Amino acid sequence: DYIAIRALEDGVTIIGLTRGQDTKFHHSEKLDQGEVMIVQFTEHTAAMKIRGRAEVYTKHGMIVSGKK
Amino acid sequence: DYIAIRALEDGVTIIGLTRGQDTKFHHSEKLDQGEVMIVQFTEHTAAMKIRGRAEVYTKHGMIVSGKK
Amino acid sequence: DYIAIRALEDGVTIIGLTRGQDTKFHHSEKLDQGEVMIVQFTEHTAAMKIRGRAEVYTKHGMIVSGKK
Amino acid sequence: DYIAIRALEDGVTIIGLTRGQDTKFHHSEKLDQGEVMIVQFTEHTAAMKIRGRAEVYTKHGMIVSGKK
Amino acid sequence: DYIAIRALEDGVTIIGLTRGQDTKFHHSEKLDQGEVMIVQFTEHTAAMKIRGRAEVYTKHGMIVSGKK
Amino acid sequence: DYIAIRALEDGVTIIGLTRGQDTKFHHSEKLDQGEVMIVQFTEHTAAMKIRGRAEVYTKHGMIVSGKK
Amino acid sequence: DYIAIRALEDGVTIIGLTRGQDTKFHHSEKLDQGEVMIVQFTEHTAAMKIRGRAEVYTKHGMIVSGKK
Amino acid sequence: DYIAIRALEDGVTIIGLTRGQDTKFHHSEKLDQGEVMIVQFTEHTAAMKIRGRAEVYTKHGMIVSGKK
Amino acid sequence: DYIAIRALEDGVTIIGLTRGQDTKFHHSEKLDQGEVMIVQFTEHTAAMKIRGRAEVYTKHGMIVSGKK
Amino acid sequence: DYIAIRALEDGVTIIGLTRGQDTKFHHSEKLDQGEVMIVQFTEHTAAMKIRGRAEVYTKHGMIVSGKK
Amino acid sequence: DYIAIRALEDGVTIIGLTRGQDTKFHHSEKLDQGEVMIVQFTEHTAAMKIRGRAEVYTKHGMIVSGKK
Ligand SMILES: N[C@@H](Cc1c[nH]c2ccccc12)C(=O)O
Ligand SMILES: N[C@@H](Cc1c[nH]c2ccccc12)C(=O)O
Ligand SMILES: N[C@@H](Cc1c[nH]c2ccccc12)C(=O)O
Ligand SMILES: N[C@@H](Cc1c[nH]c2ccccc12)C(=O)O
Ligand SMILES: N[C@@H](Cc1c[nH]c2ccccc12)C(=O)O
Ligand SMILES: N[C@@H](Cc1c[nH]c2ccccc12)C(=O)O
Ligand SMILES: N[C@@H](Cc1c[nH]c2ccccc12)C(=O)O
Ligand SMILES: N[C@@H](Cc1c[nH]c2ccccc12)C(=O)O
Ligand SMILES: N[C@@H](Cc1c[nH]c2ccccc12)C(=O)O
Ligand SMILES: N[C@@H](Cc1c[nH]c2ccccc12)C(=O)O
Ligand SMILES: N[C@@H](Cc1c[nH]c2ccccc12)C(=O)O
Repeated sequence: DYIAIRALEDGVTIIGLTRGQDTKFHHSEKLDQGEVMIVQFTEHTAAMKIRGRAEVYTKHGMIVSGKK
Repeated sequence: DYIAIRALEDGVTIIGLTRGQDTKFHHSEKLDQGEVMIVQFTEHTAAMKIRGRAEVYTKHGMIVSGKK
Repeated sequence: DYIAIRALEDGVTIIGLTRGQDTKFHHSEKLDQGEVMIVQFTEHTAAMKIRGRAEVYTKHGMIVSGKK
Repeated sequence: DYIAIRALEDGVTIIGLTRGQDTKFHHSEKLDQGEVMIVQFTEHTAAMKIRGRAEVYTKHGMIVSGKK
Repeated sequence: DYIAIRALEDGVTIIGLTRGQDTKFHHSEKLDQGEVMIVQFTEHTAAMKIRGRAEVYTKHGMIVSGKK
Repeated sequence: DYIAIRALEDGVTIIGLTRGQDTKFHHSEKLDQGEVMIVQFTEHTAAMKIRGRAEVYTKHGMIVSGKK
Repeated sequence: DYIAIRALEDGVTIIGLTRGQDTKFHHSEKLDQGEVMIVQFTEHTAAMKIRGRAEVYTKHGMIVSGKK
Repeated sequence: DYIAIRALEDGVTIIGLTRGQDTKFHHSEKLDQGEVMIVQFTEHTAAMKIRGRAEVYTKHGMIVSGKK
Repeated sequence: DYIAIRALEDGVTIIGLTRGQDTKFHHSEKLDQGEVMIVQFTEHTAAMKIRGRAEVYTKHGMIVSGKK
Repeated sequence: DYIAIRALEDGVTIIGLTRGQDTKFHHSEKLDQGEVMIVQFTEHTAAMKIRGRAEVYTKHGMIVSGKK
Repeated sequence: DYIAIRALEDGVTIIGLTRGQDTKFHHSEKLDQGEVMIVQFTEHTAAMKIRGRAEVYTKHGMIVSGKK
């Protein structure tokens, strides 16, 4: 399973949250406008958080993140 | 299996409930308006609760949480 | 496999029934109006019961529980 | 595999029948009008019987039980 | 794999036939009009026989049993 | 994998043929008009033969057996 | 995987060919007009040959065998 | 995985080619007009060749072999 | 996984390339016009090359090879 | 799972990010205009980043990367 | 998983890139105009690069490589 993110502005961040009893940020990747990121769920990543204006492509459809 | 949540207001919370004989809150993640969260079911998370106004994207369709 | 529930009123309860020879209530989660809950079938939960007015999203469609 | 049942009247019963050489009732769950029950096939349940007026949601469609 | 049966009259019977070298009746369940039964194929049941007027819901469609 | 058969006349027979190097009849089940039979392929049954007028429901569609 | 055959005339034969280094006939089943046969690929049957006028139902569609 | 072949003339041949480092003919089956053959890929057959006028039914559609 | 090839002229060749660190030709099969070949990916074949005018049927659609 | 990328300009880069506790760049592949790259998720690659104008073909649809 | 490539000009190259910590070219296959190549992802090939004008058939659709 993977999701795709296209940054619509500079400074979009994709945060990976840990798998296991604790839920902490283990990595935060910055994207510039237009950059595309494709990320999987993994042994270390059980949740993700997206900040800033971006298109988030998931199996449930495309979701636009960030404030209008 | 994962679900996606887009916060429609500040202060939306996604609560992970434990797997096993007991059902307790193990983590609560706060979202600001526009932030998107993608979360899996895991060894530690067998149920989730969403409070506040948000769009919840699931395999059964999109559900809007919170009071009108 | 998971189902999603959106409470249409305060006091909606989702009850988990035990897996195994006995069928007993092992947990009951209260929802306020608008709250959304996503729950899996698990090693400990082989059946669920929903009381109160709510939308129940399943792979067989969406079912409204509770009295009109 | 699970099925969903919505009781259309008080006193609807969902009976679980045993898996194995014998076929006996191992549990009977009463539902009040409007209550929704979601039940799996399990190690202990190989057949189910529904009595009273209810909507039974299965992978083969929705079936209304009980006398008109 | 399971099938669903809705009895259209009293006295409908669902017969389970044994798996293995022999093919014998191991259980016969009587249904009253309106009762719904959901039955799986199992380690002990490799064939089923339905007598009396009933709707039989299978993955190949719905079949009405019994004499017109 | 299972198929369903509805007898359109008395005396319809469903014959199970053995799995393995030999191909012999191991069981023949008689159906009266209107009776419905649901049969699986199994460790002992690798082929089936249907005699008499019946509707045979398979994953490749419904086939009417017997002479017009 | 199974295929279904309906004989359109007497004397239709379904031949099973062996699996393995050699390819030989291991069984030939005669069908009378209207008889229906459902046959699987098995540990012993890796190919089949149908002679005479019959309808052959496969996952690739229905094929009529025999001379017009 | 299997394919189906219907011979449109006498003398159609279905050739099985070996699996492994070498690729040789291990069997050639002759079909008369109208005969239908259903063949699997197996431990010994990794490729097939069809000569003469025939309809070849595959998961990618039906292909007519032979010279017009 | 298999592909099907129908030669549209004499002299069409289907070349099997080795699996592993090296990529070499291990077999080349000549087809005359109208001949059909069905070939699998195997332990020894990880790539194929088709020369000459032919129809190549794959899961991604039908591709015509060779110079117009 | 794989994705496909077609470079719409020179200098497009596809960056592979490591799987595991750390998230670092392990490889960066440059593409000239028109070049197509097909890349899998692997034991070493759990995320990818695409910079420059390119078409990115994923299971969630085609996404154009880079600044307009 | 495999992809198919049809060369639209002479000199099209399909490059296999290694699986593992390093990403290097392990093989480059030249195609003449009209030649078709079908290639799998394997234990040794985790990425591919296509240079020159060609049609690239993938599960995400057909992509034309090379400069207009
Ligand atoms: N090293 C990370 C890479 C990663 C995957 N998905 C992510 C989402 C967000 C940030 C990092 C990642 C991991 O194996 O999990
Ligand atoms: N550490 C948590 C991460 C998580 C997954 N899904 C969640 C839902 C809500 C809160 C936290 C989570 C886990 O492994 O389960
Ligand atoms: N701890 C419970 C969590 C749960 C899952 N599904 C539920 C349904 C109802 C109540 C609780 C639950 C379990 O592992 O099963
Ligand atoms: N304890 C039961 C719970 C159950 C599942 N499906 C049912 C249907 C009817 C009654 C009880 C049940 C079991 O594990 O099987
Ligand atoms: N005890 C039976 C229950 C059952 C399943 N399917 C049936 C069909 C008919 C009668 C009984 C059954 C079994 O395990 O097989
Ligand atoms: N005892 C038989 C039951 C059966 C399954 N399919 C059949 C078809 C025809 C006759 C009998 C059967 C078996 O295990 O195989
Ligand atoms: N005994 C045979 C039965 C059979 C299956 N498919 C067939 C096709 C033709 C003739 C016989 C058969 C076997 O196990 O394979
Ligand atoms: N004995 C052969 C039977 C066979 C299967 N597919 C074929 C195609 C062509 C010729 C023979 C065959 C085998 O096991 O492989
Ligand atoms: N002996 C070859 C047969 C084969 C399969 N696919 C091919 C494609 C081209 C040439 C030969 C083949 C193998 O096992 O792989
Ligand atoms: N050697 C790399 C090849 C690779 C796969 N996908 C990638 C994406 C980007 C860069 C390199 C790659 C690996 O096995 O993972
Ligand atoms: N020997 C190579 C064959 C191959 C498969 N896919 C490729 C793509 C490009 C070049 C070569 C290949 C391997 O096993 O991987």
